[in-house]
Amino acid sequence: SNICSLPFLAKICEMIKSAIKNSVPFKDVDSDKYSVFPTLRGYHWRGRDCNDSNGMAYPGRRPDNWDIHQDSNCNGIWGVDPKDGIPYEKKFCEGSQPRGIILLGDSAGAHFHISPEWITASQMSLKSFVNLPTAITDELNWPQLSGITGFLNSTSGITEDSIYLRLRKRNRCNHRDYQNISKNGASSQNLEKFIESLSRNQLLDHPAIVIYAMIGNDVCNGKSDSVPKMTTPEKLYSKVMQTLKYLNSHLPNGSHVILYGLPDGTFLWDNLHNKYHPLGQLNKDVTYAHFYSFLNCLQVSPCQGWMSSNETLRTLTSQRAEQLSNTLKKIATRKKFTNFNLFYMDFDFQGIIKEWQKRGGQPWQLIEPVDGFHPNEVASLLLADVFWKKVQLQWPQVLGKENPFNSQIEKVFGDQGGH
Amino acid sequence: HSNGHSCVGCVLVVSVIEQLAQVHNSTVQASMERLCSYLPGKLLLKTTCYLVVDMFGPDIIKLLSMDKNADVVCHTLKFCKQDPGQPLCHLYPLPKETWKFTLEKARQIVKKSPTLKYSRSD
Repeated sequence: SNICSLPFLAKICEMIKSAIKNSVPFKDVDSDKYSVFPTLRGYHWRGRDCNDSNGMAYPGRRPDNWDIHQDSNCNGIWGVDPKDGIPYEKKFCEGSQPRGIILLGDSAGAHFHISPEWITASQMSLKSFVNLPTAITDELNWPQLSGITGFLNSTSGITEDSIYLRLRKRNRCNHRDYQNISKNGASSQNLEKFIESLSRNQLLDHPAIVIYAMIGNDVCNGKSDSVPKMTTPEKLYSKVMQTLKYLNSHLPNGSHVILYGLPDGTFLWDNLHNKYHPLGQLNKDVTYAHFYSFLNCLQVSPCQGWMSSNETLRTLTSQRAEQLSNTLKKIATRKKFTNFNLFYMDFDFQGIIKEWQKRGGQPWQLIEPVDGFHPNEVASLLLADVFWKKVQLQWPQVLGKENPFNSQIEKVFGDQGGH
Repeated sequence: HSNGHSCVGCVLVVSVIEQLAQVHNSTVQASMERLCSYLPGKLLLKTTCYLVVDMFGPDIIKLLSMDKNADVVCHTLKFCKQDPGQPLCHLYPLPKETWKFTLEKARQIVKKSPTLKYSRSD
């Protein structure tokens, strides 16, 4: 049963396990934490390496000698303009304040998604499972389509772009400078186990926008006695301060960190409990209430607190979430750091519900149908839209300026090597 | 629950097999083979599927053919267990007869009839 016990697979199994455990790319020849391979923490999760045999060529670094001879920061801009002998990187990017986007998140940030086609018999066909191997090797996450670091076109038809694509549109010198440092089950309490996979050289790299978005697992667990297992404000405070100190010693000066609050998850039960789960649609026999109860009984629910018929428990869970959000807000208003500015933003799920209803949508359409818990792709991109507009309004310095050379970059370098 | 995830996995897979047979009005065996045929060869997914069918197919065929639902099948095959003092975990509405009686009958079905050697059609 343990396929990894076969001698000829032992080594590769070991490498895959290490990549997943440490959240670093499985295939990374030059060990610079960037990869030319998509899954197994490859370029679906962080900018594609443009030279995997040179550890000093990777997305987000300041250009080496203005990239006269090679593209040292993988933004697709390099060489010298023959008309005036000025290096393109100098001409198009100097002074434009390039910056990267880094997410410290959980399964929501990584865009956890189990395709309903995999369990819907009435629609099942040869095509249904084509993307299953990719999903498995990305731990059932789709960061390449996520609201913060997504770079592929949305599959849900919504026109809103991810934060990364907006930063790239604002300044084409930001091309490929994204990192999705997220993990299923991540919370303030275990981030320290994988924060080292964040890649940023304080001296050599451009500043970054870091979004801290641990939006559920500090109050979500599968235990029947859910509340005692929730993170307390004191514990959250201590770990978040530890995280911020780590970031201050790793982020280039001029960076920004935005702490994202927790949502009010009572929305889940209120809008889903009497809807049929995909497994129950054929015979009209399984609702999300049944599904939640089954997971809770087995103690494998992603969030017993909110995915519960017990209204008191749902309320207690939301109260704790609000306490933790207030703790984050307090940190952001009181604490100062030398290498980055610190901000706090509410997780405004109610705001995107209103926006979605304005477009004729139903609230339950914003949640992943198979797990009945995670925000889906539409929700992630609507959240990105709200986030971008708030930052633009309140803290425009975070996003940097519009680069006046964008059109010229596009004219000379096209899609800059794509993703 | 020591085996929570394997129980969820089993109920999910057996539900899909049962619903494929229903949608295509086919036998359970044909439904299992259809499901495996849909899976890609990458990551040994198709191979693993046929392996699982070889191992558990005969019992799944017997039980689903006797109108047992996915909860009963997975408890009979022991992917789901009700630990002492723990509640019974089930996804579908419980059968009319008592659970104990249902499970006992299902175990008889699996135990009594001769072990089918799974012979994959074509």
